[in-house]
Amino acid sequence: YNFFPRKLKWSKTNLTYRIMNYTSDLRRAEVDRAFKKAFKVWSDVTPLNFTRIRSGVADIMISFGTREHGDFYPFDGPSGLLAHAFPPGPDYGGDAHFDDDEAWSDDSRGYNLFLVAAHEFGHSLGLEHSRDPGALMFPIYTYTGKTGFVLPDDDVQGIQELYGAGDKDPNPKHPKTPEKCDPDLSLDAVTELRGEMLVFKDRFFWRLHPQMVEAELVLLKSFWPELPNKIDAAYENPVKDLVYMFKGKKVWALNGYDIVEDFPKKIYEMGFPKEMKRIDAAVHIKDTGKTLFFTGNKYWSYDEEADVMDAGYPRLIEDEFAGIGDRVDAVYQRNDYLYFFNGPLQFEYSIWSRRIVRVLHTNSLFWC
Amino acid sequence: IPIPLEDSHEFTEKDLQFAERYLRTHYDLRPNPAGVMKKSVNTMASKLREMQEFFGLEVTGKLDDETYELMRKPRCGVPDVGE
Repeated sequence: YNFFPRKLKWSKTNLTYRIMNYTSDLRRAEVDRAFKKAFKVWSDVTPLNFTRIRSGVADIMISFGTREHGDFYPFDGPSGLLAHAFPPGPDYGGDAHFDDDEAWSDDSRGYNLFLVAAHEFGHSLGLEHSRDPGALMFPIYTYTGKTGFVLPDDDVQGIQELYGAGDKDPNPKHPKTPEKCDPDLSLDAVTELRGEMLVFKDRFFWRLHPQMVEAELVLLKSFWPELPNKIDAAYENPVKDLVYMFKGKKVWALNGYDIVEDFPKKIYEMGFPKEMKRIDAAVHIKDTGKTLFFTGNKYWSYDEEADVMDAGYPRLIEDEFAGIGDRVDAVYQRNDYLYFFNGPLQFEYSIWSRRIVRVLHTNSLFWC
Repeated sequence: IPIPLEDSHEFTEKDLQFAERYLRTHYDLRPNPAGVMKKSVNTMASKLREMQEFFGLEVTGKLDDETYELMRKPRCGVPDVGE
């Protein structure tokens, strides 16, 4: 998280706000509700209180405008700049302006007014942009889904450094952004995608370019808004140029950014038993054209060419991959090796000699 | 427009103007008096590096596809750095 220069903040905890005008995209009551909910995001975790006034000058004056709207920081038409706000202070200080050339919504269409307002009010209270891609104060808009919004930990740390903690946090478990060098790092899924490696953890994935050491951390929904916030397994079929992602009983096929028509499907349509609840890990073996699926202590083999589950499965993981434990979080293939992830460890398995040749830390994937 | 580019770039004049405006809005790029082209290239490169570093991109100081694609994403109008 970051602060404005001179760590600008309000010297009082009781602040007022006034809604000066409305967008025509939403009913007034929906706008009122979005702003009220956005202020509650911050009052829940600090001693701050927000009171709406309907006349006179409030600390935080909220308005909708387009292009040049009176503060010499013009908006730019649809998309691009969505809104801006001023750090705490007199006059313009704390004010928030929303670009009315945007399509404002209370769901995933256009731009969600509540999410943008919660971000802008963070500025009105003294937070600058955060570099944490999971933070509300990250500068780029991502619709984080319709399930209840919980302020990320990075934002809580920042605002509480300015105003201290409140005494009524209804959601004390604030989502943290994973650290790639955390010695206890465990993973949800790993897949290749057109030569890059994608490493999934919670609502994020790291993009690992073959030539780069630094992994780029990205919100899953910033790439694939329709996907859930966390996945169980993923693999790439390079022949079809498709990546398959699994969550619970569902599977999505992705061609780059696009979800293939007719997906998501149910995993039993691939030949898994109907009672199968989820897949833990998956990997496509280029040489054999088979894809291995791991669930619990068993694994299946799927023939991509024939699009059918191979006979004689499931088998026990321990029978073929002795020593990797009876659970797999994620798996990927690199050259003649399979890398099985189980909690903070990864097992390097030689396909050729059919045995484990090395045990590594999971975070060694990121050169930690 | 003095923006350092990869040789293989395919940016149009309009793209470059967009990128310059983006750096001015969010990274406090100062418009240079005409004729001071050399210095402004360095300024542009340093602002591009600041942005790439902020977003965890590969820090090259050059406008590449990844950097430009990120510039196009909808965002807040408040600068990412400085006053």
